[in-house]
Amino acid sequence: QWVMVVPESVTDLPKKPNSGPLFTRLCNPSTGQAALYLFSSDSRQLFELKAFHEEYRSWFIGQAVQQDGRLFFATPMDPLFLVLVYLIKSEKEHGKFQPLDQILVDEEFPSCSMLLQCTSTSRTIHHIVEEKEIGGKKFYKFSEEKTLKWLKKKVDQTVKVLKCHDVRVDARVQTATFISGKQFTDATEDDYIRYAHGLISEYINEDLSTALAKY
Amino acid sequence: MDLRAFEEDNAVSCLLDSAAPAACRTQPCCLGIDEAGRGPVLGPMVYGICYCPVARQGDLEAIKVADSKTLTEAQREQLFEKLDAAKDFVGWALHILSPNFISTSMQRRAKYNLNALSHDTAIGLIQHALDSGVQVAEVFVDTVGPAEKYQEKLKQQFPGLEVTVKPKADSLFPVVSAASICAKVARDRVVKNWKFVEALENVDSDYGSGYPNDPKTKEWLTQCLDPVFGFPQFVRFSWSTAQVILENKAVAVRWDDTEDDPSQKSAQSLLSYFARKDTPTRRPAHRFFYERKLETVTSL
Amino acid sequence: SLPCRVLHDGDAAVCKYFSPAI
Repeated sequence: QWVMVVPESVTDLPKKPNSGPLFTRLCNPSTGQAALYLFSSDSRQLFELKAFHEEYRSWFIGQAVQQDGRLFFATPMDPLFLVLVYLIKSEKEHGKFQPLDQILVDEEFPSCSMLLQCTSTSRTIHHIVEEKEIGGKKFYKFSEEKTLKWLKKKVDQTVKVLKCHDVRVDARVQTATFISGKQFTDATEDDYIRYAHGLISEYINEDLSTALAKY
Repeated sequence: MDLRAFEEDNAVSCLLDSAAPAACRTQPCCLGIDEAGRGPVLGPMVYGICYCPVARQGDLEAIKVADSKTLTEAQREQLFEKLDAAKDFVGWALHILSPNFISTSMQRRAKYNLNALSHDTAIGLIQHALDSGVQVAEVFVDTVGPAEKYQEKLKQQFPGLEVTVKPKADSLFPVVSAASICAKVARDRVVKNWKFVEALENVDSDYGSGYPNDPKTKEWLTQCLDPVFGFPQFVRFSWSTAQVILENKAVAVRWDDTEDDPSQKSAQSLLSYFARKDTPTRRPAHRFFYERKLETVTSL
Repeated sequence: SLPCRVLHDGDAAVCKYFSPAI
């Protein structure tokens, strides 16, 4: 058993039978290793899974005890971060325009094809690709320039949220659970951008992170 | 002796007392302190005080209070009734330290050992008598530990009082014997009427003497042990008898101060911290996540 | 959520030893 905090939409009833929420392994864009993600019913939404993990924790769940004391969170994630992994791979391999369903192929992570079903994928993919239409069919190729522009918007949005939520971003080391009465006015705009860049870098590979920092 | 307050919630400690007689509030009094139930692994420890005007000590002796350990339970009950009936010149107070309180105190991170607990309880009872208006002039205390140090501690706490701490004071001073009877009677009644909040099933009601070296008591402890929760709150978890059974038969539990326990540590060479790691290091997680102890999930 | 690690997965008589309290 696991204890998980998820948005309500995760537990919406599926429109089709046998297409309820699905936990699946996909390639983490930052590490290149497998990580667990969650698709909502009908695969419309993608969620990343994080665990709050303190070493000395366990659960009582009903009339049972469970060693693993992790508390899981499923939070919405932009599927384009995962689509990017395959666009960049395709660009490195041959640099050709391809249909998305041929780009999103991975023997190790076969569920990556489900990213196509996410509502936002087709709606927003133009932010990170060059597109061509031939014979009514669309073909895509990674665009670094467009991707960096898109990522910058992500960073800017993140900066706004960090400020709004009073997240501590300055260099001083302090536990996040310590709540000071003092407003964090010491942080500069640079601090916020650096912090936001760092957060976004959790969702992209190292090369792209470096390019984004330069950008 | 109305023990209902303790019986209703035997997880917490409880102080109860008689009314302070008018004579005790106007005349200098002698006050005796004794305890009951220090040794057993089961049930509460009870500290008792008994006091009367110095001039009436002879009347107290006439009640024939004697060393409570030599009396039967029934005899102690009878003597207590006589003490309680002597309301015009005898007063008493009791502090019942629940086994749960003893266990948690002794196992806190800032350890509160049994001696400190005992001394503080005794000090608290003397203060209670003073706060009730009793004109305490002399204090007599029974002790198992070093008498001089304890006497000095009490004298420092109560500089205006004449304090005498002696081993076997219960057989030397009638007022200590009386306190001993009050404490013992309270403990006997509480133990007899103990309500197990855990609703134990299939457990023998005969747990022997309650002393750690009693095989019947040890057998009972093993029988009522729950592998996850340990013992009922009737048991003093901090007693080594209980701890040994937990270590052998209960599920292991680790706390974040377990690392401070030398028996849990394995010696690690300082050089090991500088050793080259075989596995390639990946980018560390952003501080947003590690400050909040949030990790990426790779498996369930 | 317990502030310790119980090295066991299985049944536990939670309702016998714990009462909810606010």
